[in-house]
Amino acid sequence: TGTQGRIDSFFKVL
Amino acid sequence: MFEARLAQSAILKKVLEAVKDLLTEATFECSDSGIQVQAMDNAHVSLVSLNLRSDGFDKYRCDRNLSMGMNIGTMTKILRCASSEDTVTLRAVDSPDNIIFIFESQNKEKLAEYEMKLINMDLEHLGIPETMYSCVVKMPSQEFARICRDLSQFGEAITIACSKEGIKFSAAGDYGNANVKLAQTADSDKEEEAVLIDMQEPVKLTFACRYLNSFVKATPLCAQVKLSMSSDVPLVCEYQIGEIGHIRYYLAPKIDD
Repeated sequence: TGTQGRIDSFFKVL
Repeated sequence: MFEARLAQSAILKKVLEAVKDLLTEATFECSDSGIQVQAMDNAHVSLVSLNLRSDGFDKYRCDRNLSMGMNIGTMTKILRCASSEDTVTLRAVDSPDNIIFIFESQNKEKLAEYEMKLINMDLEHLGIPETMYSCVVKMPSQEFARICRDLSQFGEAITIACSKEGIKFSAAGDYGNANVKLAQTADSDKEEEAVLIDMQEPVKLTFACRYLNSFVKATPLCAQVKLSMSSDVPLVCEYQIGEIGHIRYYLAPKIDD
Protein backbone atom coordinates (compact mmCIF):
# COMPACT_ATOMS: atom_id res chain seq x y z
CA THR A 1 0.00 0.00 0.00
CA GLY A 2 2.80 2.39 -0.83
CA THR A 3 5.78 3.82 0.97
CA GLN A 4 5.29 5.65 4.25
CA GLY A 5 6.18 9.33 3.94
CA ARG A 6 7.98 11.19 6.73
CA ILE A 7 6.41 14.22 8.32
CA ASP A 8 9.66 16.20 8.37
CA SER A 9 9.88 15.92 4.59
CA PHE A 10 6.68 17.99 4.39
CA PHE A 11 7.45 20.64 7.00
CA LYS A 12 10.61 22.68 7.15
CA VAL A 13 12.83 22.24 10.20
CA LEU A 14 13.19 25.67 11.82
CA MET B 1 7.86 31.25 38.60
CA PHE B 2 5.48 29.13 36.56
CA GLU B 3 2.13 28.07 37.92
CA ALA B 4 -0.88 26.76 36.03
CA ARG B 5 -4.03 25.45 37.67
CA LEU B 6 -6.98 23.54 36.29
CA ALA B 7 -10.10 23.06 38.42
CA GLN B 8 -10.38 19.46 37.22
CA SER B 9 -7.50 17.21 36.29
CA ALA B 10 -9.73 15.29 33.86
CA ILE B 11 -8.68 17.43 30.89
CA LEU B 12 -4.97 16.94 31.53
CA LYS B 13 -5.46 13.21 32.12
CA LYS B 14 -7.23 12.93 28.75
CA VAL B 15 -4.53 14.97 27.01
CA LEU B 16 -1.82 12.63 28.31
CA GLU B 17 -3.79 9.56 27.23
CA ALA B 18 -4.10 11.20 23.80
CA VAL B 19 -0.34 11.60 23.29
CA LYS B 20 1.28 8.78 25.25
CA ASP B 21 1.14 6.26 22.40
CA LEU B 22 2.98 8.57 20.03
CA LEU B 23 5.44 10.43 22.21
CA THR B 24 8.01 9.24 24.71
CA GLU B 25 9.38 12.70 25.46
CA ALA B 26 8.21 16.19 24.63
CA THR B 27 9.13 19.76 25.37
CA PHE B 28 6.41 21.83 27.01
CA GLU B 29 6.95 25.45 26.07
CA CYS B 30 5.34 27.76 28.54
CA SER B 31 4.85 31.45 27.95
CA ASP B 32 2.43 34.19 28.90
CA SER B 33 0.03 32.99 26.21
CA GLY B 34 -0.10 29.39 27.40
CA ILE B 35 1.48 25.97 26.98
CA GLN B 36 2.52 24.56 23.63
CA VAL B 37 3.92 21.19 22.68
CA GLN B 38 5.15 20.20 19.26
CA ALA B 39 6.71 16.78 18.89
CA MET B 40 7.15 14.01 16.36
CA ASP B 41 6.84 10.31 17.03
CA ASN B 42 10.08 8.31 16.99
CA ALA B 43 9.66 7.29 13.36
CA HIS B 44 9.01 10.92 12.29
CA VAL B 45 5.81 9.90 10.51
CA SER B 46 3.43 11.99 12.60
CA LEU B 47 3.54 15.24 14.52
CA VAL B 48 1.56 16.21 17.60
CA SER B 49 0.78 19.86 18.18
CA LEU B 50 -0.88 20.72 21.48
CA ASN B 51 -1.98 24.18 22.47
CA LEU B 52 -3.43 25.12 25.87
CA ARG B 53 -4.23 28.82 26.16
CA SER B 54 -3.41 30.60 29.39
CA ASP B 55 -6.94 32.08 29.61
CA GLY B 56 -8.38 28.55 29.72
CA PHE B 57 -6.67 27.85 33.05
CA ASP B 58 -8.25 28.79 36.35
CA LYS B 59 -4.98 30.34 37.37
CA TYR B 60 -1.98 30.95 35.16
CA ARG B 61 1.29 32.67 35.84
CA CYS B 62 4.44 32.50 33.74
CA ASP B 63 7.05 35.12 34.60
CA ARG B 64 9.66 33.88 32.12
CA ASN B 65 9.36 31.69 29.04
CA LEU B 66 10.22 28.11 29.94
CA SER B 67 11.01 25.03 27.87
CA MET B 68 10.48 21.96 29.99
CA GLY B 69 11.45 18.56 28.63
CA MET B 70 9.16 15.93 30.07
CA ASN B 71 9.03 12.17 29.93
CA ILE B 72 5.49 11.45 28.75
CA GLY B 73 5.39 7.99 30.35
CA THR B 74 6.26 9.39 33.77
CA MET B 75 3.83 12.28 33.34
CA THR B 76 1.06 9.84 32.40
CA LYS B 77 1.79 7.78 35.53
CA ILE B 78 1.63 10.90 37.69
CA LEU B 79 -1.64 12.10 36.14
CA ARG B 80 -3.14 8.66 36.77
CA CYS B 81 -2.58 9.37 40.48
CA ALA B 82 -5.11 12.21 40.32
CA SER B 83 -8.86 11.78 40.56
CA SER B 84 -10.69 13.36 37.65
CA GLU B 85 -12.34 15.91 39.98
CA ASP B 86 -9.08 16.89 41.69
CA THR B 87 -7.72 20.34 41.10
CA VAL B 88 -4.32 20.10 39.40
CA THR B 89 -1.57 22.68 39.67
CA LEU B 90 1.69 22.58 37.72
CA ARG B 91 4.48 24.53 39.37
CA ALA B 92 8.12 25.25 38.48
CA VAL B 93 10.73 27.83 39.32
CA ASP B 94 12.30 30.03 36.61
CA SER B 95 15.18 27.72 35.64
CA PRO B 96 13.73 24.44 36.73
CA ASP B 97 15.25 20.99 37.12
CA ASN B 98 11.89 19.67 38.28
CA ILE B 99 8.20 20.27 37.84
CA ILE B 100 5.72 19.71 40.64
CA PHE B 101 2.22 18.37 40.11
CA ILE B 102 -0.14 19.20 42.96
CA PHE B 103 -3.48 17.42 43.21
CA GLU B 104 -6.09 18.68 45.63
CA SER B 105 -9.36 16.87 46.29
CA GLN B 106 -12.63 18.77 45.96
CA ASN B 107 -13.19 18.83 49.71
CA LYS B 108 -9.56 20.01 50.13
CA GLU B 109 -8.90 17.20 52.58
CA LYS B 110 -6.31 15.45 50.42
CA LEU B 111 -3.29 17.17 48.99
CA ALA B 112 -0.78 15.21 46.93
CA GLU B 113 2.48 16.47 45.43
CA TYR B 114 4.48 14.66 42.78
CA GLU B 115 7.82 16.00 41.65
CA MET B 116 9.14 14.96 38.27
CA LYS B 117 12.66 15.45 36.95
CA LEU B 118 12.87 17.42 33.73
CA ILE B 119 15.02 16.21 30.87
CA ASN B 120 17.26 18.11 28.50
CA MET B 121 16.00 17.87 24.97
CA ASP B 122 17.14 19.27 21.67
CA LEU B 123 14.38 21.44 20.36
CA GLU B 124 13.59 20.62 16.78
CA HIS B 125 10.75 22.80 15.61
CA LEU B 126 8.95 22.28 12.35
CA GLY B 127 7.35 25.20 10.56
CA ILE B 128 3.83 24.22 9.59
CA PRO B 129 2.68 26.38 6.70
CA GLU B 130 -0.80 27.86 6.55
CA THR B 131 -2.63 25.55 4.16
CA MET B 132 -5.94 25.83 2.36
CA TYR B 133 -7.19 22.27 2.40
CA SER B 134 -9.16 20.69 -0.48
CA CYS B 135 -11.48 18.89 1.94
CA VAL B 136 -12.36 19.65 5.54
CA VAL B 137 -14.63 17.12 7.21
CA LYS B 138 -16.20 17.43 10.63
CA MET B 139 -17.67 14.25 12.00
CA PRO B 140 -18.46 12.59 15.32
CA SER B 141 -15.17 11.60 16.95
CA GLN B 142 -16.59 8.30 18.19
CA GLU B 143 -17.63 7.39 14.65
CA PHE B 144 -14.14 8.13 13.38
CA ALA B 145 -12.60 6.02 16.14
CA ARG B 146 -15.00 3.18 15.34
CA ILE B 147 -14.20 3.27 11.62
CA CYS B 148 -10.44 3.30 12.23
CA ARG B 149 -10.76 0.36 14.60
CA ASP B 150 -13.06 -1.64 12.34
CA LEU B 151 -11.07 -1.11 9.14
CA SER B 152 -7.75 -1.84 10.85
CA GLN B 153 -8.82 -5.47 10.93
CA PHE B 154 -8.57 -5.64 7.15
CA GLY B 155 -5.30 -3.97 6.35
CA GLU B 156 -2.49 -1.86 7.69
CA ALA B 157 -3.65 1.25 5.85
CA ILE B 158 -6.89 3.15 5.39
CA THR B 159 -7.68 5.08 2.23
CA ILE B 160 -9.80 8.15 2.77
CA ALA B 161 -11.64 9.46 -0.28
CA CYS B 162 -13.65 12.62 0.04
CA SER B 163 -16.00 14.07 -2.52
CA LYS B 164 -19.07 16.23 -2.31
CA GLU B 165 -21.20 13.10 -1.97
CA GLY B 166 -19.47 12.10 1.24
CA ILE B 167 -16.39 10.60 2.79
CA LYS B 168 -15.37 7.01 2.16
CA PHE B 169 -12.92 5.04 4.28
CA SER B 170 -11.58 1.79 2.86
CA ALA B 171 -9.05 -0.90 3.69
CA ALA B 172 -7.90 -3.97 1.82
CA GLY B 173 -5.85 -6.94 2.90
CA ASP B 174 -5.26 -10.66 2.52
CA TYR B 175 -8.60 -11.57 4.09
CA GLY B 176 -10.80 -9.23 2.11
CA ASN B 177 -11.67 -5.61 2.01
CA ALA B 178 -13.98 -3.18 3.70
CA ASN B 179 -15.34 0.27 3.15
CA VAL B 180 -17.50 2.66 5.11
CA LYS B 181 -19.21 5.63 3.49
CA LEU B 182 -20.62 8.56 5.38
CA ALA B 183 -22.88 11.05 3.69
CA GLN B 184 -23.09 14.64 4.80
CA THR B 185 -25.93 14.91 7.29
CA ALA B 186 -28.80 16.88 5.85
CA ASP B 187 -30.25 18.35 9.02
CA SER B 188 -28.79 17.12 12.22
CA ASP B 189 -30.52 18.37 15.33
CA LYS B 190 -27.48 17.65 17.36
CA GLU B 191 -24.35 19.49 16.28
CA GLU B 192 -22.12 16.78 17.69
CA GLU B 193 -23.72 14.09 15.52
CA ALA B 194 -23.30 16.01 12.29
CA VAL B 195 -21.10 15.06 9.36
CA LEU B 196 -20.12 18.25 7.53
CA ILE B 197 -18.01 18.32 4.39
CA ASP B 198 -16.41 21.44 3.00
CA MET B 199 -14.93 20.40 -0.33
CA GLN B 200 -13.03 22.46 -2.88
CA GLU B 201 -11.61 19.47 -4.76
CA PRO B 202 -12.03 15.73 -4.20
CA VAL B 203 -9.09 14.00 -2.48
CA LYS B 204 -7.97 10.43 -2.00
CA LEU B 205 -5.17 9.68 0.43
CA THR B 206 -3.88 6.59 2.21
CA PHE B 207 -2.68 6.53 5.82
CA ALA B 208 -1.21 3.94 8.16
CA CYS B 209 -3.85 2.57 10.56
CA ARG B 210 -1.38 2.43 13.42
CA TYR B 211 -1.14 6.21 13.64
CA LEU B 212 -4.86 6.84 13.09
CA ASN B 213 -5.57 4.45 15.96
CA SER B 214 -3.22 6.47 18.16
CA PHE B 215 -4.91 9.75 17.20
CA VAL B 216 -8.35 8.45 18.15
CA LYS B 217 -7.14 8.12 21.75
CA ALA B 218 -8.10 11.82 21.84
CA THR B 219 -11.78 10.91 21.34
CA PRO B 220 -12.73 11.56 25.00
CA LEU B 221 -11.58 15.17 24.58
CA CYS B 222 -14.20 16.20 22.04
CA ALA B 223 -17.43 14.94 20.46
CA GLN B 224 -16.32 16.06 17.01
CA VAL B 225 -13.10 15.60 15.06
CA LYS B 226 -12.00 17.75 12.14
CA LEU B 227 -10.08 16.09 9.29
CA SER B 228 -8.32 18.40 6.83
CA MET B 229 -6.91 16.91 3.64
CA SER B 230 -5.25 17.92 0.40
CA SER B 231 -3.50 15.74 -2.14
CA ASP B 232 0.08 14.83 -1.24
CA VAL B 233 0.21 16.70 2.06
CA PRO B 234 -0.18 15.46 5.63
CA LEU B 235 -3.64 14.85 7.08
CA VAL B 236 -4.59 17.10 9.98
CA CYS B 237 -6.74 15.47 12.60
CA GLU B 238 -7.93 18.04 15.14
CA TYR B 239 -9.76 17.79 18.46
CA GLN B 240 -10.85 20.83 20.43
CA ILE B 241 -10.02 20.67 24.13
CA GLY B 242 -13.02 22.37 25.75
CA GLU B 243 -12.53 26.12 25.96
CA ILE B 244 -8.81 25.81 26.58
CA GLY B 245 -7.21 24.78 23.31
CA HIS B 246 -6.75 21.99 20.81
CA ILE B 247 -4.67 19.00 19.85
CA ARG B 248 -3.71 18.52 16.21
CA TYR B 249 -2.14 15.43 14.76
CA TYR B 250 -0.37 15.62 11.42
CA LEU B 251 0.18 12.39 9.52
CA ALA B 252 2.32 11.92 6.42
CA PRO B 253 0.42 10.05 3.73
CA LYS B 254 1.53 6.86 2.08
CA ILE B 255 3.19 7.51 -1.26
CA ASP B 256 2.47 5.31 -4.28
CA ASP B 257 5.40 3.08 -5.17
